[in-house]
Amino acid sequence: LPPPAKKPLTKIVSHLLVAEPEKIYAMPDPSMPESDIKALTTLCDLADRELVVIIGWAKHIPGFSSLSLGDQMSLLQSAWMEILILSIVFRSLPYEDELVYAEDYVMDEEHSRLTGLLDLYVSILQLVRKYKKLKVEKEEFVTLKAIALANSDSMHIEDVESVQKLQDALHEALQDYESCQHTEDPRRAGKLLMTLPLLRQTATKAIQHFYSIKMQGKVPMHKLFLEMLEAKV
Amino acid sequence: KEKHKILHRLLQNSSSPVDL
Repeated sequence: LPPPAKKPLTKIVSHLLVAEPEKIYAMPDPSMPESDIKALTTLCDLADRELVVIIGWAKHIPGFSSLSLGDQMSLLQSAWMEILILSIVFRSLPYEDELVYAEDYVMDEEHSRLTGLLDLYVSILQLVRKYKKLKVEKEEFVTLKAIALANSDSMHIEDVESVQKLQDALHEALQDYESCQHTEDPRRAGKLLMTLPLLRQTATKAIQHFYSIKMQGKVPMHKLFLEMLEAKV
Repeated sequence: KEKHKILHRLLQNSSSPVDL
């Protein structure tokens, strides 16, 4: 007998692994004197470039591109900060009490305090600790990122059934992965999904914080970042 | 959509989307 064919659901996880974007760097401007404004400018510029990458990545999620353009926009407008934060969290896993915004931009508690990002630092670190405890793997992280996008609870979805179909496919991919790879913990998929409320809460805080920075007008922000920030409030 | 021009444009530039 031929070996049983690999389930297409496992294929989703391997596909998401391949679709993972290349690292991008913060590259702080060396000619600018160190200040909170410089740190925030660096982070907003990094976020703007990461957004371009996230939009390209989303198109590689199986099923995403079959949604209407309007629904693709709505999901991204709701979930982009969750996706950004989840990536920071995953990069920070090998570190101790530091947030890896980029490989060349790591912030500790003191740096976060000086930049006015202490609240955000504390929240993101709470997420890091949860995933450290779970020893989350790259396969799980890429699937969770896609789930965060599909499950972003946008109020503007036109074709709810198609978005539900995408959520179901990704949810099933996670469950399928866990039932093959983590037979020792039948509740692992649930544990991972239960981290999403804290991710949503943290992203909401981050959006509010960066929106108030935008209103103060001291930090230059690129157009895509501004566009996405405005879509959230 | 007019308000979200860049997102709209980036999504329209297709790059081998995958369907279920």
